[in-house]
Amino acid sequence: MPTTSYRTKTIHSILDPVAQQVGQLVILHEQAEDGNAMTDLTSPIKIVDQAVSNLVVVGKQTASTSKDEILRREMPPTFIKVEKSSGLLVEASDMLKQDPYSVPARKKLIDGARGILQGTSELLFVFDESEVRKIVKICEGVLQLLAVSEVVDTMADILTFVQSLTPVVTNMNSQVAARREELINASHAAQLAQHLEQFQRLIPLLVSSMKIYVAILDQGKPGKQEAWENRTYVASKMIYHIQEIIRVLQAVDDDSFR
Amino acid sequence: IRVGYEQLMTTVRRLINELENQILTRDS
Repeated sequence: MPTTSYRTKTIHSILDPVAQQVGQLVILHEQAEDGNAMTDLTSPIKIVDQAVSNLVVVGKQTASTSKDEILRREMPPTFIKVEKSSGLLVEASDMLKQDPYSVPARKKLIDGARGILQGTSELLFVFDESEVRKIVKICEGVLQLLAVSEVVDTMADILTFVQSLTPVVTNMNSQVAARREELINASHAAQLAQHLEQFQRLIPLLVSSMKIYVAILDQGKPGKQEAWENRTYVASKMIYHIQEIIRVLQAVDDDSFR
Repeated sequence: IRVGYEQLMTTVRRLINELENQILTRDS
């Protein structure tokens, strides 16, 4: 499985050990003329089956209480897949108890392991998409505030604007930066860093352009139109960078396993 | 292959446990 299709380092660390072992066993299974009897796997498989049952209970609780409607909808099918695959493992271990040489039983073991890998991959992907939606929502909150900058026409309002903007932007910075660290796709990570940095640079420019506009309004000086246009221009650049951040956050790698 | 399957089951169990942790520690 190509590394980038895991999307994040966390997903990679969780899935890769299983993917590697399943991959090796598939090769051995396809090549094998192994006449040796399979050892009794009842106990390890029972432990896996129990772990899957626990996972499904916890997962269903999370799915039912989440505010994320898409997560609530997309999580349950992944459990069905994992449960069915665990069932294949249990069937395989029963078959092997009857006949330790059983080839169909070995096939069920492979299919069961593959199915668990696939189901857990999908579950992790569903989770990850939910995390991305949270970060996007934070970015959209910043966009909404930037829209307010266009109607600010007093110094007091500028102060209120800055006080509102600061915590939201700080939160967005830390969430996007954390996401950037997690991403395996280096190009996406670099784009996030670039747009975040350029957005940050524009904040003081926006505030000063707002102050200039308000000062011109207050003092009745010429240049109101230019000042308005300048403020709008800075705000639109900032909006562009946030939109790009959202676009990159939502981007799916071309070779994604989904 | 015998050892491989046992190892696989151990790794799968770890995977499932890790997944459970991820779900439990996730903010709603």
